[in-house]
Amino acid sequence: FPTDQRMDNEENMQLAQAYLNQFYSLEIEGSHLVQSRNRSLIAGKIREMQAFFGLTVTGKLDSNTLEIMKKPRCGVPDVGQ
Amino acid sequence: YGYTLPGWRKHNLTYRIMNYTPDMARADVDEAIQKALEIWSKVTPLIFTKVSKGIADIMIAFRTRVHGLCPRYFDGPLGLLGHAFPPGAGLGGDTHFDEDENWTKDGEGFSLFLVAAHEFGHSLGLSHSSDQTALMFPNYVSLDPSKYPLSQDDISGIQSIYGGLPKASAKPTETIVPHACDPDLSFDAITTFRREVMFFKGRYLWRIYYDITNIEFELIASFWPSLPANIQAAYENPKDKILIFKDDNFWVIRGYAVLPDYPKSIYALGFPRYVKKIDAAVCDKNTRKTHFFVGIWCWRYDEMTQTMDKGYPQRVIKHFPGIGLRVDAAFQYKGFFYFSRGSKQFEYDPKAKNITRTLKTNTWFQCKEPLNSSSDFGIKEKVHSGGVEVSYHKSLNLLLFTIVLLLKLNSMY
Repeated sequence: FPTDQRMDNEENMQLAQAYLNQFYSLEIEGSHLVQSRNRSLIAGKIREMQAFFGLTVTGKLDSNTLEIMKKPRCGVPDVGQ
Repeated sequence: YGYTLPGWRKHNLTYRIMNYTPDMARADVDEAIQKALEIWSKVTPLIFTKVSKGIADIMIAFRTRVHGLCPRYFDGPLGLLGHAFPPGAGLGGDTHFDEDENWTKDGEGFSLFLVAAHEFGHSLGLSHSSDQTALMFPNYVSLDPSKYPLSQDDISGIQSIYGGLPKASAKPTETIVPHACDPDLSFDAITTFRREVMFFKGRYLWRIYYDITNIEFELIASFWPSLPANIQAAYENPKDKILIFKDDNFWVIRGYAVLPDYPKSIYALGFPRYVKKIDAAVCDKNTRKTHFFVGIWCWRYDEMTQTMDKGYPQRVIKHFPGIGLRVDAAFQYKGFFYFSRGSKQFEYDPKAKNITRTLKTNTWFQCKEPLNSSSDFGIKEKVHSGGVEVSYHKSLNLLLFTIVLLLKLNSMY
């Protein structure tokens, strides 16, 4: 169980990063040294996305946010064009 | 809405369909693209002309995955459906659809017309809107092929770039008389009213009674002259009043009188400012709570405290499992909720929290057979009810039967 959940979480986080990168101009740095900075960048972008979609703004990858991320959509970014 | 200025510097734009999807007939693709452009040309001075060769302002293509020099990629089935580029040279204005999707005219899969209408919004300079009822909302969720796709937000957005229709070309609004037994009939709003149910469509309404099998068809203005046509939602509250909604206004009716001091703003009911209109509303007579439907979201209003309940909006599908996407109209009858969407209607058991039946929207009108366009033709200008339609068919059948019988008798003698 714990392993599966961790994998799910990782998959969800990857999906979220790809989504935010594509539609919310998320640019994170690869180095492990800046992981905490990346986390706060991602949380900020999640907040931006949640506000845009009228979701409760938590900055966390909750089920409603993930559901929206998985829906079919237009490929044009929501911000930063 | 959002936009990129200055948009196109000309009003006559060309488009070219570079290739066709095998999912649809070519003629259907042509029609979907033309209709999708028309929804924008009807509210702006823009004119679109199709060309078959050379460079057009809007180059339309079906592509997959990484395609040519396009900086945006597709991702196989689902996910991304299309993308387009804002006005400009080169890729500017160009629109691509993901060929890995199942494109349709109006059936299963994705409606090319609706996705194209959204993408052409980008081609003309609009960016995504955070208004969930707008065509330019990024998820295409609020789209219903049977409804006019532009919201006021879309119209305001495009007109802020190009202005409105030139006054000289403004056409008078055509009066369309809806038919009770039209198989594609959809409703603007439905509400109970004491011991009857009212179905609103355009400038008209049908009334059916709980105890009588009679149907009446009237002009809304004949009851309430101050109400607008094309209302969007209506419900009966526990205090014997009907609330009627259009855009961000609502009226309150008691009996056959619109109460003074209306319309009032829907924000007085507690809606946030980003809500621009209500799609449907229904008051649960048991709980005295009213559900308001806005796109894929619903709010709940307590009729006793006259406040919005906390914890809302919620996704419609979460609150009413089985009811996905947008609803056109809703009402409660004998304990069940009835949700209408396009020509379909869902009977919903609020206790079991599931759909118990799927019906046509006009099952309430006891249509014996659906009308076809030919039988509509001769009586188009008349204001009439479903009952008149049915008796018209019956009389025609009786006449034909009598003629055949007479001919038979004649040949026997």
